[in-house]
Amino acid sequence: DTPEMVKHARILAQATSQLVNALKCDAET
Amino acid sequence: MPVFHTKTIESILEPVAQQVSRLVILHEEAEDGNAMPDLARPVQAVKLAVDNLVRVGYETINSSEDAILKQDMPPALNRVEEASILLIQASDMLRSDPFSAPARKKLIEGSRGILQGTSALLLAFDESEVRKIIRICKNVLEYLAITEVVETMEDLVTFVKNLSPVLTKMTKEVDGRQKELTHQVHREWLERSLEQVKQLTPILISGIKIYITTKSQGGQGVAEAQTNRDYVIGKVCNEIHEMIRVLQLTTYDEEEWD
Repeated sequence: DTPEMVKHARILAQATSQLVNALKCDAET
Repeated sequence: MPVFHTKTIESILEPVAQQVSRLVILHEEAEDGNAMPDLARPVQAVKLAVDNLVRVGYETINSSEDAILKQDMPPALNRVEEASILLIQASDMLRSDPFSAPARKKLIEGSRGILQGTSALLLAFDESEVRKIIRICKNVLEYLAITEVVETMEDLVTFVKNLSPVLTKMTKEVDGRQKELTHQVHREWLERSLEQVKQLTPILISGIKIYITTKSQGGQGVAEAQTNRDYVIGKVCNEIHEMIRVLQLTTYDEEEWD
């Protein structure tokens, strides 16, 4: 069983990735 | 050498770590910078994820009896919360000025902060999980320490009955841990020690049995049987101590061991 802490850390990492992606797309254009 | 020492931590942090470092390079290269998009939605998503993580983090702290975890986790949670505030501030600044250089800086700092805080949080949690496994190993060592008082076959039956579940639990936990490690050498060390313990266990039981039988017959060879029994106990204990040592290693210890 994955601990709750790890689950939520993963969700945060994914949300941060999406944010960074939005920034990156901007910087690359 | 892997940067993150468990597969779980690696799978969570590696993708975002790569993106953040690439982002930093891209923004350092950009001299004047383009207009930034509206980041309100992705920043809000991060804020929500941070709030949930912080809530679960404090629940974990409150329900734990691990003093080190209670000490290590709050600074990591603060780091994540502060980073999320930076991101919100940046998003607000960009709404009024999409070219704002300080906002861009805050975004990078915020993203880095989330990464570092989450990393510290996962490490603190992981170390606490390792301490749980070590406690199980020490439990086995405690059982082995009472081998000396096993004097009859009835004692031996009780001893085996008590030792078996803790030994099985230790084997399962250590095996699970070695599968989680990204560092191959550490994995191999744990595997080797586990294998040794598995092989030595029946030899240990047999050694105790021989000691009991020899002693009950009152014949010669008691001292030798005892020496043999103690030698096997020593070997098993050494392997468990070795597992405890390796369990505490991270990839950062590698230079030391090289």
